[in-house]
Amino acid sequence: ASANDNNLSHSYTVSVTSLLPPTVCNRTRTALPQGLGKASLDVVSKHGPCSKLNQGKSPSLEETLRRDQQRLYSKYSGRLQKAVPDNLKKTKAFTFPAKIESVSADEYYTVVAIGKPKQYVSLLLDTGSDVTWTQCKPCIHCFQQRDPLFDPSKSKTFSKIPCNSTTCKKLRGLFPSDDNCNSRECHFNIAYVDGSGNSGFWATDRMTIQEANIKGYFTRYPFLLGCIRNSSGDKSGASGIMGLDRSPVSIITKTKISYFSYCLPSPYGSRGYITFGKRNTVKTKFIKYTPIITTPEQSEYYDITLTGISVGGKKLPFSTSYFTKLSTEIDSGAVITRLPSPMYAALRSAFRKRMKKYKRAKGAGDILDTCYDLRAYETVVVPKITIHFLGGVDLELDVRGTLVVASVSQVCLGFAVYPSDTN
Amino acid sequence: SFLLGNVQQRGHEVHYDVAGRRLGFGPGNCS
Repeated sequence: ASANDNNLSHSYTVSVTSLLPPTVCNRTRTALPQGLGKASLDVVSKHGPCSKLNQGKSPSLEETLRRDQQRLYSKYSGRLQKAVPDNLKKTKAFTFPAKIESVSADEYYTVVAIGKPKQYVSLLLDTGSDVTWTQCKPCIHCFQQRDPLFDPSKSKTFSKIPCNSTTCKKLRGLFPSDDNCNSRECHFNIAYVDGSGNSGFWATDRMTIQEANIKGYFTRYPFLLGCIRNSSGDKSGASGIMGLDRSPVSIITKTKISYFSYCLPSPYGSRGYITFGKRNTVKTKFIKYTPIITTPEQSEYYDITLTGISVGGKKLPFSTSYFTKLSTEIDSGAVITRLPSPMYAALRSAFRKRMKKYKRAKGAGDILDTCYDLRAYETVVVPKITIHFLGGVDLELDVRGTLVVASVSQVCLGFAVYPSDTN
Repeated sequence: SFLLGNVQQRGHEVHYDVAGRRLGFGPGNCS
């Protein structure tokens, strides 16, 4: 009996139907975190029932996974570029396309007001992206978005960054542009050899988050906005991206936001939130912190230190030295958690062992290979997975953070291998 | 590399103490 109790505390027993994505938006929730020095916004799953972007349609799991994989490759490519010599970067082989703007696996968005008077745009939350950008009017060739296009001419606080400015020189260093510099606009032009890309200009404006304003003059530099005029990408109804990483051009750095937090809703029918500013001390005592690693080559992302993974209460057998070699990053824009191949194999093996009574199903795409057909069951017992980080921080996953569900006949372990093929 | 995606973050508060260079996980349910 004791052994059984122990097993139960290391597993979830849930009804199979509760794993299915909800079809009705559940808006019940206590008030958003507010108060002096902080402001909150709703966070909504792009494909969930509370979304105003998806028009009731959701991509298949395969499509979501394919986009997630593409995003990972393009991000990996970007990271790699910084580590190689300039002469190699100029070779044709190296600059072969990473179609960043066609990749839209990001799942969660928030609505912010830009300009004065306010114009509302839906931006995807991305702690793995740098610049905050939106499509601007007039847009010569833009992807479809649900909000009206942001119209700079109607904002009294909007201002273009001149090309002859120091800021523009810095930006062109970070985002090279082939365009000639004219005095009025600081262009960016991200083009790929397959013809896709993004072009526009850099600007500054005011962003309003609830009652709190993040104004340009509060910052070292004004709030930076990439104004897209031409894009061949697709953000599935969103207007752009809120770049939340630690690079010099992100909203976090530019506006000197020193603290933010979010809750991505689960089940994803309900609403979550993002809060800018520190929470009160009563609440923060329940938060467990792990250090963000700061090394020059990793500094723009939120890199932390993994120390282990447990499945069903049992830690996977990897030595401490194995983890010290790992680069570990948290990313709100990536969908599926990725692990090195040996670690994924161990996780999969432990998970399958504890799920052996359930009928296996075909994998989802080439990415998720451990799926189950649960049509014959009313309830399912799923082993708890806990991810351990430096400082004794344990992240015990929600059951919906363990499984990815296409249908009752295809319920998959929501982890995948981090691709090692740098080509 | 290890990448923690948003599926696994669901239902938890994730705290970015950028100035303090630390990342925290809090109680979830978004409530």
